[in-house]
Amino acid sequence: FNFNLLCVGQSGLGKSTLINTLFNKDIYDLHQSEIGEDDFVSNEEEEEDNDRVKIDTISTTIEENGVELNLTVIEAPGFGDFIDNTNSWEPIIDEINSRFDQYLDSENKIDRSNIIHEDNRIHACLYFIEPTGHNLKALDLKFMEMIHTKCNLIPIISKSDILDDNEIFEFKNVIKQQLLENNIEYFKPPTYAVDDSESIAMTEQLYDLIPYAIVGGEQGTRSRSYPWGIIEVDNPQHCDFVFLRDVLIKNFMEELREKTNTVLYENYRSNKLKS
Amino acid sequence: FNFNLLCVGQSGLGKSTLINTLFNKDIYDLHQSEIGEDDFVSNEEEEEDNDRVKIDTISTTIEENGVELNLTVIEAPGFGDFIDNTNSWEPIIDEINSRFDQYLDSENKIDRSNIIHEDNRIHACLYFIEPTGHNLKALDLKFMEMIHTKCNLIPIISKSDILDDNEIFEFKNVIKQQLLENNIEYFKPPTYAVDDSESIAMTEQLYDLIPYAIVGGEQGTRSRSYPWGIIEVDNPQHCDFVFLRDVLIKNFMEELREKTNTVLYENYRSNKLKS
Ligand SMILES: Nc1nc2c(ncn2[C@@H]2O[C@H](COP(=O)(O)OP(=O)(O)O)[C@@H](O)[C@H]2O)c(=O)[nH]1
Ligand SMILES: Nc1nc2c(ncn2[C@@H]2O[C@H](COP(=O)(O)OP(=O)(O)O)[C@@H](O)[C@H]2O)c(=O)[nH]1
Repeated sequence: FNFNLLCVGQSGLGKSTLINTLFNKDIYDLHQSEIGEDDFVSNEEEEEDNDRVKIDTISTTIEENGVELNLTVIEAPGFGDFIDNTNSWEPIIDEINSRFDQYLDSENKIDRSNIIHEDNRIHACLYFIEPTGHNLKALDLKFMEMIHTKCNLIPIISKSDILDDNEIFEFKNVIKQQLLENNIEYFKPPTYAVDDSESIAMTEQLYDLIPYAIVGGEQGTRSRSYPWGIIEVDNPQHCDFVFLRDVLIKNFMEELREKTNTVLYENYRSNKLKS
Repeated sequence: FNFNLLCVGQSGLGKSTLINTLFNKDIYDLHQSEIGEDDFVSNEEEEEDNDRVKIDTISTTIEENGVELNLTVIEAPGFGDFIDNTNSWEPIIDEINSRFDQYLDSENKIDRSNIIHEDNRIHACLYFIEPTGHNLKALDLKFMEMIHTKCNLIPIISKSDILDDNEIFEFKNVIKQQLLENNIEYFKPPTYAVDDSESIAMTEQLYDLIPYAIVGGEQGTRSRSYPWGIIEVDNPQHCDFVFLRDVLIKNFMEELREKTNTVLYENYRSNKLKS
């Protein structure tokens, strides 16, 4: 079955790296894309492309727990990278809407047998927050405000190895406060009546940890090496990577698709049919 | 005598931290300013202040090598922080110009005995580059292009502990290449005929290391502690802090003021008098 993951954030926040680390596969040829980007960015090129956020998709097959998964990662290069980022969220919102429309059309077909295999709706959005340690910026708030009613939002603190434990704690509190004040909801892993109390506690912890403080491994590895030490991506003492992996892949991928289908898509559909 | 240092960069890049570490003094009450900023940033406040870069100055007396120094740090909160950052450099350029004008006026006074003690011209600008590991952004290039003919530009890679040694090496090469292509000059510590070859080699190394890869210490300390290790600010294996300190304070402060007086100010003055 399909899993469609939208990744949004400024250039250089480790998006490609995180995707490779999450799915344990070199989906992006990182070295290749970095060479191209570094060699050819120049002032004229940036002016040609200025104010244009593009939508890129990359699809691959992933094996998780013996199950084959059609993974599609949707990215928006240019988002947050220009001098003027006004309306930079529009191409992204349009992309989400067009995928909803695509599903709406296929629902109306006579032969709908393939519909679940052609589900191109966005099942989750990872939003990459810059690890400033201060607060969310205007663009972060604007984007998350625009998107949270359209897809499952999972905010993450990118490159969190830059912040020590106290700074992460305070930064998370500020972020949660700002999201609350702006009525921005993010994905809440559901608990079920049949769950035991330990399982419920773990699921609540998964929710409390958001925004996940993430570190991505150096290319092809699951760690980052520095003169002063080695950061282990899978070590919960070092970052929240294992918890993000839990929510996104191991335990709640079905819930993300479910909520997209029964809540987010249905809201879109009824709003569209009313208007 | 006076030393006036302009610090420019997005919020959260460690500007206040670096100033405190450079001058070994808690010039910014970091905890205080972070509490205020975090508690009161909200959507409405940001909209009121939107598109308005402010100029803040903070002055203090510093002792260096037994010499007393009137240090003024000029900052531009808001630079790079809005959704639309068009013209965000203008208030900063205006500030530099107005300080040149101030000096021009005082040169024309009858009693000029105090002129050197009232030198408010910007002697150096530290420009904080985000440690993306990719390349300079459009705003970085635009700002440095606007400022390098008006004051001594020293570009630095902020929070460089986020990048490993290979990444820093590649990032520096890309940055230098982009600055070259855009004809942006940065401060070159001068060598003198009387210097011995070892001293010349060291001065050339100081220039080659730009942009300096910087790490600022945790509040009140000269290190940063993490579960995976301790980063030492003064350790040249960990970052270029000691080299920046060398250029800015220990060995080339006089050259920075000299170049401001004899080259940058004179250019401004002759352009102004011609027009
Ligand atoms: N310190 C640190 N660096 C990271 C992390 N993730 C990626 N990087 C580095 O940041 C740079 C940019 O990463 P990349 O994945 O290309 O960013 P993207 O532009 O968002 O796709 C690369 O040099 C990565 O090795 C992280 O979690 N911590
Ligand atoms: N990892 C890392 N964090 C830093 C560094 N310098 C400052 N910080 C942290 O980044 C956060 C913002 O620093 P601050 O000096 O207030 O940034 P400013 O907004 O540019 O003045 C604080 O939590 C600092 O402890 C650095 O070199 N490396």
